[in-house]
Parts: sequence; structure tokens; C-alpha cells
Amino acid sequence: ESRGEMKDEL
Amino acid sequence: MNVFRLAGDLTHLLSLVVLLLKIVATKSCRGVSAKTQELYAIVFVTRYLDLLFSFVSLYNSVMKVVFLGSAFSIVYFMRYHKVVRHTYDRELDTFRSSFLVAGSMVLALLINSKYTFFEVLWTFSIYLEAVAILPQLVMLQRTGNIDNLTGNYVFLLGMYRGLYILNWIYRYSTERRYWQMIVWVSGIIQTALYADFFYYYLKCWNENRTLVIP
Repeated sequence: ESRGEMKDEL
Repeated sequence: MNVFRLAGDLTHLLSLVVLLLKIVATKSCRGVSAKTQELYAIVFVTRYLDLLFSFVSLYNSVMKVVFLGSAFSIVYFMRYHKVVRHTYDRELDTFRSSFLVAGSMVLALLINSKYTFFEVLWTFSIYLEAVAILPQLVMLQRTGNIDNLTGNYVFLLGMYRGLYILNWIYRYSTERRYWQMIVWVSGIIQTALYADFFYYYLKCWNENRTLVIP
């Protein structure tokens, strides 16, 4: 499983 | 959610409370850059457009609404409040912030992870946030004696950025899928911009005298 961008920060 | 992220968000929140408190309690925005505050309003609007179509957590949504509301309240006070607007030091706040907006937009169009409308705007908000403090830092240099609340506001903003870097290190080492190069590079540049300010802030604090940025 590769690392992916996540938009869970503010 | 880890302790660094939570501390970072709360520090960010506290910085906005300190700034609003200064403006409301002293009926003055002396030393505060309206340009920086307007840039933050643009940053929040373009980043939190996802309030309309994606949900992460109640915490995230509430914080986004609070940040948007506080940014617009501050701009309202500085530009339109019948007493406060007269205390704004227009002649000290001369940074050409439109260049920051244009530069961030060009960069977001060139470097982004997906070429879509919302993704480009989100990337733009990341780049713009990195440099949005510049008009404020330049203004502090010109202001001379900086009052405690304004100094503490900028100090808390810098702390928030530093805590976010610790949050990224923590997440990178504990989460298998976590990766956000655009955010990391911009965030490190943003934090580095505070280095000079931190140096003088701590020096003056240590020597127990009023903050002056030479």
C-alpha cells in the first residue's frame, strides 16, 4: 500500500 | 489526531482569540497588517471550499467555520468598524500583497497533485498561507515598539506552524499511508519565515523589554 495525500488537516 | 496536531490547532485558535481580544478590548488594531489578515481570509475561503462537499469530522468542520468567521471578523473590524478602522496604520502596511496572490496562483497552476478546479485552489491556499505573514512581519519592523498582544499573536502563529511540523513527523512515522509533499515543503518555508521574529521575540522576552524588531 503506497502513501497517499490526505486532506484531513486544517 | 495526535497531541502535536491538537496543540497546533489550539495554538492557531488562541492566536486568533488574542488578536480579536486586542482589537475589541483596546478598540485598536495598531501594528496589525490588514493585508496579512485579508490574505488569511482568502486562504481560508479557498481551502475550506471542501466544507460544501467533503466531511472529515465534526472537529474539522467546526474549526473551519470558526477560522473563516474569525478571519472575516478581523477584516471587518480593521476595514469597516467606525472606531477601529481609524487606528489602522495604512502607511506602515505597504507590502504589495497582490504579488503574493499572483505568485501563489501561478505556482499552484504549475505544481499541484491534480489539475482540477478545487485541487488547484486548495494548492493555491497552501502556497498563499506560507507567505501570508510577510506583510505583518514587514509591518512589525516599521512599527517600532510592538505591543504585547500583537507580539504574542505573531508568536502564537509561529508556534502553530512549528507544532504542525512535529505533527507531520509523528504522522509520517506512525501512519503507513501518510504523505503530503506540497504541504510539507510549503509548511517548512512558512515556519522558516518566523525564525527572525522568534529570535527577537525571545531575546526581548529574556531581557524583559518591549519587543522591537530592528
